[in-house]
Amino acid sequence: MLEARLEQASILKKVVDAIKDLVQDCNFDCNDSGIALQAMDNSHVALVSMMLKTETFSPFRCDRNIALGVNLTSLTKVLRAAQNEDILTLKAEDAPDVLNLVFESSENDRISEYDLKLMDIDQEHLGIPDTEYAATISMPSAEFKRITTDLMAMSESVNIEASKDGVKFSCQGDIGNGSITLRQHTNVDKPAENIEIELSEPVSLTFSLKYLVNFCKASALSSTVKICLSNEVPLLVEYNISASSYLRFYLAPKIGD
Amino acid sequence: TGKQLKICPYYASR
Repeated sequence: MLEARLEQASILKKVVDAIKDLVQDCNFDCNDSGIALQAMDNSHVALVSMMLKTETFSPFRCDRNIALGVNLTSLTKVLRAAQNEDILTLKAEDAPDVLNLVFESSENDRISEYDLKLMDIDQEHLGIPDTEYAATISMPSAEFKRITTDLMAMSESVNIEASKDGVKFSCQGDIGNGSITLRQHTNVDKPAENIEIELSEPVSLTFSLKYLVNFCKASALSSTVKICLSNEVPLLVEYNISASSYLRFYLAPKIGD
Repeated sequence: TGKQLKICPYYASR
């Protein structure tokens, strides 16, 4: 059986908020290393990969592999009943029909309990190899959100170009062109504002802004975001959750005119 | 603007 206790319900609320517009039904795969999720969006252009390691929970218990087939719209309805600061416990039997969610307030004696009906989801699982990316950019997640939102007002697509001069996000739209260039930047007083650029070779790729804007819904999870690029492979956008847990988004590039 | 590629061909099915 599964029993996983999260100190703060807000972690799961933010994860589900970040992915529910991209994927509708997905399996939460539980085993002794934690809870994982992998799902493509309907158009098979983007891939979501979440890993909540056991260290994120206290305690965590899962004796065998359990797949929880969840409709994220339904889960959102249940999680709306949890306060951010509530302690959240997930429980399921070995071959479950329902996922049991308990929300406990540490401030008063309220205990809320919900059973969410599960479904059988036959999902294609992709193997994502560890990749050495040509360019890795760490930056404030709010800044990345602002860049994608600003450029989306002008165009459907953004070209991301990483070179020794920095990282340039540029777009061409009907009303005109726009670009934002970032350079390595260290703020001693506010390290969360740092921009780090690691580059082994120049990269230039084009991506749909609609998806990038969607990924930025995960900004609530982390003040920083990591963007990884290599020519001719999908972009990786990664938000750290806590300990070694993460939410990753992969996006296939656009080519030609 | 441009042709949108799919994600599947990049990563093998498991």
